[in-house]
Amino acid sequence: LIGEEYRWPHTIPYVLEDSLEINAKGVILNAFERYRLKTCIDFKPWAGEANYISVFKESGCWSYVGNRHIGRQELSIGANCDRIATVQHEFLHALGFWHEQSRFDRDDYVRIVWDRILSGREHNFNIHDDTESDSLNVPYDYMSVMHYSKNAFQNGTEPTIVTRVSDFEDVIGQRLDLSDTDVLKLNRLYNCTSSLSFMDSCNFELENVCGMIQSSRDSVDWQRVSQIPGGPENDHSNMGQCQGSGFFMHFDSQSVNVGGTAVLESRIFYPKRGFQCLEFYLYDSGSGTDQLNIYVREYSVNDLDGKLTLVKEIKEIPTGSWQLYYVTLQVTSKSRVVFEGLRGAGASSGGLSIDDINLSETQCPHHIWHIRNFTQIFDTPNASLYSPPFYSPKGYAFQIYLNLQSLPNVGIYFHLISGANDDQLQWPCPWQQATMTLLDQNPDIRQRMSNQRSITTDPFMTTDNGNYFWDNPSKVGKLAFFPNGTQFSRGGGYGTSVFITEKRIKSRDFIKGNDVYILLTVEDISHLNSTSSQPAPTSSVRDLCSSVTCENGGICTVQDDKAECRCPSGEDWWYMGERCEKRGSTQDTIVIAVSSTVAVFVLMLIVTLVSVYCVRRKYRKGTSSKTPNVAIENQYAF
Amino acid sequence: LPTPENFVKDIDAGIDQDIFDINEDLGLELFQGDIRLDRVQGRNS
Repeated sequence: LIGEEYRWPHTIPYVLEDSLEINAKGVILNAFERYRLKTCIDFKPWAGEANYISVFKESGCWSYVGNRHIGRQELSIGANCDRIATVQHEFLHALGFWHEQSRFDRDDYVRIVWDRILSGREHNFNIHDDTESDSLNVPYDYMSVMHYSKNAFQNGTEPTIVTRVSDFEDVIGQRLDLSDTDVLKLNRLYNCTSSLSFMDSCNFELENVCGMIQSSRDSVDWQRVSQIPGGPENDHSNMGQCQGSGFFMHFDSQSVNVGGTAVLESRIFYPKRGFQCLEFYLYDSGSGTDQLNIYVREYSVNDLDGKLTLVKEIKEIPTGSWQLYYVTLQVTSKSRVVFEGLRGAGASSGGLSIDDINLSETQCPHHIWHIRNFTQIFDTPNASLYSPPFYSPKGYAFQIYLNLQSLPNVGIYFHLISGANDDQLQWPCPWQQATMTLLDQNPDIRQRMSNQRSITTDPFMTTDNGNYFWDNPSKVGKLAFFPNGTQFSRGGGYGTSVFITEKRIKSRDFIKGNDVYILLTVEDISHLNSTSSQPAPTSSVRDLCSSVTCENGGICTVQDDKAECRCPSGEDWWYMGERCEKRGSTQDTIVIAVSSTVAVFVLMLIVTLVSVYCVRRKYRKGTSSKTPNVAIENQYAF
Repeated sequence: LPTPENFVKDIDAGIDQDIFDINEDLGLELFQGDIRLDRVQGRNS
């Protein structure tokens, strides 16, 4: 949308209203993280700024386009809108974007089939000309998260939008993530030169190896290679698809004795958020006992060489294939990430290789479900898969069910299962949000369009037979067996039958090297149940505000150890009073000014009339006193 | 092992509803399916 007045500041104030479903709140916060990773747009809880986005649950999913400068600008995430890509879509509207197919030049790229559109809905396919909307010098994007799907507003079964390049017919309308071009346009519109949480991505294609340095205090150097006789035969970035390219770093453990090391240090980073996620692929073609140690070297004024801290030892690395690893870092100052290959015991036929490193200031997923030989599983009729058992940070045991029985749709479900901590846990399981992500294995984290869905355990949810859905699986679950024969109980599954389609899962890099990764995070989001989308309040803040109820969308804050309501306001209206109970507007001011003026005028008129009356009366008196036949004695003149 | 039909709860009821389908089902008449246009908010009509 053309016009600087429609832009938001780079940090957008927001409020997550109480009306939102708790799962939606978690999904919105995840969507903000994706914006932080790919763009310079940040979000912060509203603290009294003139304009902010109020995300609430009304009927449907909708937004205004651009910053309308109306104070509290609404954005609805209603029932069934709690999908990360839907939230991203609505926020792109709020940031100033129309739909992709409403571009002025869209007829060059898609054909709108008008007689297949629902009667009365034709206006949805109108375009914005280039005096109103700017394409920011970016080509038409079939991959945009802002594009209608091919069946939008159809009156039958035939598509309403036909792409001029037929390959894109099933691509339009993706609800995975911001496309590369969405990101490019957003960054151009908001003059972004960097993103907030991204730190580095390295696929070792360039000879400078992303500024990484070889240590002099080790046995050998890591080598930049494109293949190793003992494996891997190719890199992970391109999987050998590009002849003459496709490099990775290799530690030849054959060339050193047991205990020998090779150390590779990243360039220096300056963290901002204090938590990082390091992600990389690792290949072991050595003895199976080789080890990769991850350190951080943190610099300080007193320690110019940097303090080396061991973060993780990666042992028992499966041999013969690339494996994905995540390592959580908590670095707050200038630092490097250090990769140390360590030769283990036993005869080595190769060594360790690393590729596709990504470092970002984001939270790592809690668990990785690595599905090997996915194509073969996919081609098996009526296939379905259960993940290994995992534990959430709170101690709940769970399992993921991937349903391939209803192709072309792939379903995914979250099950609680019986576990070691069940006696100490709260049942029914309250407000645990499970986020299931099918990883797009693009080497660059910024270019990924991973498919993600989240569900949240509602302790009040019941089944048809009256049981609590999320009660202890040993009580409400069914008997099941792990492949090793161990018996356990599995609770009901909760998820979606339309997680992704067969065509989409075969697109991009969801399947790479015949491997699929499903990333899993289960976190307690019970703190989002109350008015808690504001910054995580300190206990004293929460206590002081617990007795204060702000009306009309006001929020309670603590100022000088006193709870106060901050009231919403717009360009020409505001709420006021101790509890934001009174409403004011510029119209009221005008009314007051006009009435005051009229009152003063009336008063002055009365004074004037009285004065005139008195003067005339006096004059008349004076005149009558001069009448003849009246004898006046001892007259005074003043 | 196959999972019994009733043992999973499908939040999407088997239909991959896009934003526009959700709003259409609710009878919302929004600009281009999901856009609010009225600029003035909170003003007495």
